[in-house]
Amino acid sequence: MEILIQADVGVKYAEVIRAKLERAEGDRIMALREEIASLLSQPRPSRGVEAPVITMVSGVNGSGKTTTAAKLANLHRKAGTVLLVSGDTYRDAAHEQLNIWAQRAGVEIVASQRGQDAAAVVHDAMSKAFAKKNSHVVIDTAGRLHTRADLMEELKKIVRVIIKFRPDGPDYNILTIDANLGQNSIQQAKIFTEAIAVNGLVLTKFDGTAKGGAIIPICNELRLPVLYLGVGEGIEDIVEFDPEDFARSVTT
Amino acid sequence: GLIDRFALIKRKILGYGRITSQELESINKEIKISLLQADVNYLVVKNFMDGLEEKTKILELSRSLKPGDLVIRAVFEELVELLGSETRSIDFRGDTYSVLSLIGLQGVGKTTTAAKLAQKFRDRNPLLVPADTKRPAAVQQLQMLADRAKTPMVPLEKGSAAATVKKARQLAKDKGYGLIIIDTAGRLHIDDELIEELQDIHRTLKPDYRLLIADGMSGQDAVNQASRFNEQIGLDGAILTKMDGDARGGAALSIKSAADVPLYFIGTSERLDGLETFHPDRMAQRILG
Ligand SMILES: Nc1nc2c(ncn2[C@@H]2O[C@H](COP(=O)(O)OP(=O)(O)OP(=O)(O)O)[C@@H](O)[C@H]2O)c(=O)[nH]1
Ligand SMILES: Nc1nc2c(ncn2[C@@H]2O[C@H](COP(=O)(O)OP(=O)(O)OP(=O)(O)O)[C@@H](O)[C@H]2O)c(=O)[nH]1
Ligand SMILES: [Mg+2]
Ligand SMILES: [Mg+2]
Repeated sequence: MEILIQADVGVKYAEVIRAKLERAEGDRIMALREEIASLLSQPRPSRGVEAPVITMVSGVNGSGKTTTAAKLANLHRKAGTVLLVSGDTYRDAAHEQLNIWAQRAGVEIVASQRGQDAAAVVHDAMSKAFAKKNSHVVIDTAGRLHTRADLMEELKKIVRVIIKFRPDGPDYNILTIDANLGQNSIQQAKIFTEAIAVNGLVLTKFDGTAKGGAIIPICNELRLPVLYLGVGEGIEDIVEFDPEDFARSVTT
Repeated sequence: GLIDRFALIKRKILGYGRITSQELESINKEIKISLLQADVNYLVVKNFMDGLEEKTKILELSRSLKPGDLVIRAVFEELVELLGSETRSIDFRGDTYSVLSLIGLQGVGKTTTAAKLAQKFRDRNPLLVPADTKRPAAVQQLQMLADRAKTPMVPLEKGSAAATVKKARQLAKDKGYGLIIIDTAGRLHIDDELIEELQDIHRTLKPDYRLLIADGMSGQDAVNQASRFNEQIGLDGAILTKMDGDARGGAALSIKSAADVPLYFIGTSERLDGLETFHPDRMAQRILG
C-alpha cells in the first residue's frame, strides 16, 4: 500500500489495512477510507463540565504547543473567560512569545520567567483560576523529547500539581503531534501517554504537504482521539478533526 | 534492530556457506522494511534496493567474502556512500566575511542552530542576524541566545527581513565581522510569498551557504520539502536537528537523495554546545537500527 507508506502510516499499519481490505467488496478506495476513519474514531475525553475547564498542552520541541495553546485560548474566549499560563520556563523568550498571543486573543495570562519552577508557576495559576472561577485555563509547557526521563518527570510533577485542584488531572490533556514527522511520533505518543495519561491529540502543521498518517497507528493503539488540526500560523488556524475528511486527505 | 537480525541471518548463512535466492529475497525484504521504518522515503528505498543489487553483484565477484557478510557489508557501505562517505566541514572565505543562511520549515530548530553555529565558530568573529519578522518574540529569543553565545546581534529593522540583512552587510563591512549567520522565519516550501521573501533576502546578501535545517524526526515528506527548497532557493548544505531523540533519522537519506548537498552537522541537544559533526558511518548505523 504505497500511498499509505508515503503518508507516514508505517509498514505495520499499511499491512494491517491492506489485509483488512482484501476481504472488502465493492469500491476499494471507499473501503480504504472507511477503514481509516474507523481506526481514527476514538472516544473523546468525557470531561470538561466544571469551571475552570483545564487544558494542558505538551509535546516534543517545536511541535506547535505554544501556538496551539493560543489558538485554543482564542476559541474558548468566545464563550468564556480564559486564563493562559506560561508553563514553559525553559525556552528563551517563551513567555514573551505567549504574551503576544494572549494580547491577540484578548485573554489574561499568568507570566513566568526563564528558570522558575514550572510546577510552581502552574500551582499559582491554578489557585488564581479557581479563585476567579475562570471558565477555562490553558497551560503551555516546555518542549521536551520523550527520551529525556528527567524532563518527563518534570511533566509528571506539573500534572500532580493540577491533580491537587482537579483529581482527574487536566480535562483536556493534549499532546501536539507535528504532521511532518514520521514513525517517531508513535513512540512520542506512547511515552507521553504512559507518563501523563494524555487524552487527546492535536495534529499540527497540517497545512503543509505531509499527510500525518502516523496518527492512524497512534489513535488505534492508544485509543486516543485527534481533537483538532492545526492548519496555519494564525490564531484562527485551527479546525475540529473529522475522521472522514482526514481519511480522504490521506488517500489522495 | 536490523543489525541484530542480520547477526541472526549471518549465523544461519555462515552455517550453510552460501545463500539461496530465497534467503536473499527475504533479507532484501527485511532491509526494505527496516529502511521504511527508519523514515527513509519510499521511492528513495526503492532506488536504494536497486543500487544494492548492483553493489552485491560487484562484491560477489570478489569471492573473498562469505555471503552473509557480503549482504551486510553491501547495505552498510551503500548507505555510508549515499550519506556522503566522509565528514564535511564549512570552508570559510579567507579574504572577507562568509554568510550562512538558515532556512527550513516551522519549528525545526533554525534559531537555536544559528546560535549554536555562532558559538562553534566563535573564532570567526560571527554576527547573528534576526531575519524572522513574523514569529512572536523571535528577535527576543535570538537576542537571549546571542547573549549566551557571547555573539553580537544586529538589531531588527522593523518589519523587514531584507532591510535587517542589508544592515548586517553594512555592519560586517564596517566592523570587520568574519561570519554572518542569518536566522530566517520558518516557512512552507509551498508558500510562494515566503519563498519570494527568502529570494529577496538572498539577493540582498548573497549566502555562501544556504543551509537547510531539517527535523531529524521528519517522515516521508522530507524528500518533497528538500527538493522544493532546492528548486526554488538552492541549497548548499543541511543540518539535521533533534538527533538526541530516538528517531532513526531516515530523513538524512531522503535529503541527500533529493538535494545531494553535504550534511554538515546534527543537533544533539537544546544547549549551545549541542551541535556535532555529521558522520555518515554513524548515521548509517543509526538508520539500520
Ligand atoms: N504552518 C504551520 N505552522 C505552525 C502550526 N502550528 C505551529 N506552527 C509554527 O511552528 C513553529 C513552532 O511553533 P511553537 O508553537 O513555537 O512550537 P512549540 O511546540 O511551542 O515549540 P517549543 O516550545 O520550542 O517546544 C512556529 O513557527 C509556529 O508558527 C500549524 O498548524 N501550521
Ligand atoms: N532536543 C533538541 N531540541 C532542539 C534541537 N534544536 C532545536 N531544538 C528545540 O526545538 C525547538 C524549536 O527550536 P527553534 O530554534 O525555535 O526552531 P525554529 O526553526 O527557529 O522555529 P521557527 O522560527 O518557529 O520556525 C526549541 O525548543 C529548541 O530548543 C536539538 O538539536 N535537540
Ligand atoms: Mg513553545
Ligand atoms: Mg526561529
